[in-house]
Amino acid sequence: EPKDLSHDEL
Amino acid sequence: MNVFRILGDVSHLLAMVILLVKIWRSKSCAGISGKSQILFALVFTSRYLDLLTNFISIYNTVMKVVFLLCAYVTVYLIYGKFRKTFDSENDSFRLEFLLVPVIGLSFLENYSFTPTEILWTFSIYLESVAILPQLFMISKTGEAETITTHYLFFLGLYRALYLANWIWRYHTENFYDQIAVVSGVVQTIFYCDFFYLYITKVLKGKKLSLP
Repeated sequence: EPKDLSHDEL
Repeated sequence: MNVFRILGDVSHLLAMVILLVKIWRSKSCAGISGKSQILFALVFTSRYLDLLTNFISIYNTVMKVVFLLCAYVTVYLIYGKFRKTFDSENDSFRLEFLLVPVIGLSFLENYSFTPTEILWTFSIYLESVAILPQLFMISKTGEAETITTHYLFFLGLYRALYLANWIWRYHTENFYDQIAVVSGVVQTIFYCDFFYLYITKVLKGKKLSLP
């Protein structure tokens, strides 16, 4: 499944 | 958000503040690798491009701005205000030996072949090796000021806490970011011998000097 690319970490 | 990540971010911020205080109060950047600081500024610049486009939280935005400011002010202090105290002769690590493989790998191994995603991947890979010029400089000079070792301790601790954060997130929200985790493990491994010296020497009040 497409990776969640939100990158919510610093 | 979890306690490991908060402690990690605080440790990261503390490291940057310790470095800024060391340079500002001693009016000197002796023993500090300017190259590592340039790499850290590059890491934050390439990772936080979404600062204005992708709002996650007030905390996230504020910390990104603070990290960017700390990184650029540190580089300015080293190459600008206190450049006369900069030990460029010992800061001799070849950055191309880091940048070429990191750029190559971020094009090869990423989650999606888009400019922002490749830049994010580049920032993750670069961060894992960004401290090498600094560790190389210490191994070359054979010693480090105690305040510099505290800086390195909190900088290494931050990513170790992020490893705990990823274990926590894997078990609680089934979150798994392979690129960040593998790079974070590599990054933390680079600090291991420093951690050993820090705990066995600096915490016992001795100066950090390499055999």
